[in-house]
Amino acid sequence: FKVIPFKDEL
Amino acid sequence: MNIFRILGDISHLISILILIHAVSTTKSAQGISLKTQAAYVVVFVSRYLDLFFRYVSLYNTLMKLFFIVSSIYVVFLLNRYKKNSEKTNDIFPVWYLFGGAFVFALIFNYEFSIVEILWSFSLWLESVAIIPQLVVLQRTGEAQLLTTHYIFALGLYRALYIPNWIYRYYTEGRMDKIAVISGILQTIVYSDFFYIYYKKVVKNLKFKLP
Repeated sequence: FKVIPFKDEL
Repeated sequence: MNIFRILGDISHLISILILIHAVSTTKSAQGISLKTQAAYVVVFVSRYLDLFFRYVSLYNTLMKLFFIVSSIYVVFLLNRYKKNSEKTNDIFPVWYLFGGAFVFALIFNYEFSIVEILWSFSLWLESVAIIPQLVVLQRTGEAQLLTTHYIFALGLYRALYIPNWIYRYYTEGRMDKIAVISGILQTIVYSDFFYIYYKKVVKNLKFKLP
């Protein structure tokens, strides 16, 4: 899987 | 946006409303850790710096503003109703949590920049910020029911983020390791409390049923 920060979360 | 995240966010929102309601109706800060609440102000301010340069959605922006403003308001309320004569149970050395979160943020981050380090710092700090509150609860012994509901709703929020991450892993094929590991840590910190909450609150409610 790709590690992508969840910057759309709170 | 999936159901787990929406429920998690709603649970987070409700927890803050319960806390504000509890403190303003009793006009008392007793049983609430000012250290934990002050830590949440730091958490939200350091995480939501991206309000200035990243737009996600109206929902996202409004929620971020709500969490920043409400956390500052809670600290203001607690200061107003704090009685200096009262023996305090808020004794946990909170600087250890700040220091530990900062060290973790320096080690685990997506980019060695101020914004990214503060973002990571906010996640680690959030995962342990409830500890002073749990210490107060333990030392006080008997807690207000609203206080325990508040802590439960707050713990439920991050616990619900875990199925959200599993769902996102399968549907989007992506994973945020810092958010996930700190989120799991946060849920572990709560696990003891969840167990006691279940034993005392859930079973008592059932017990009252005819």
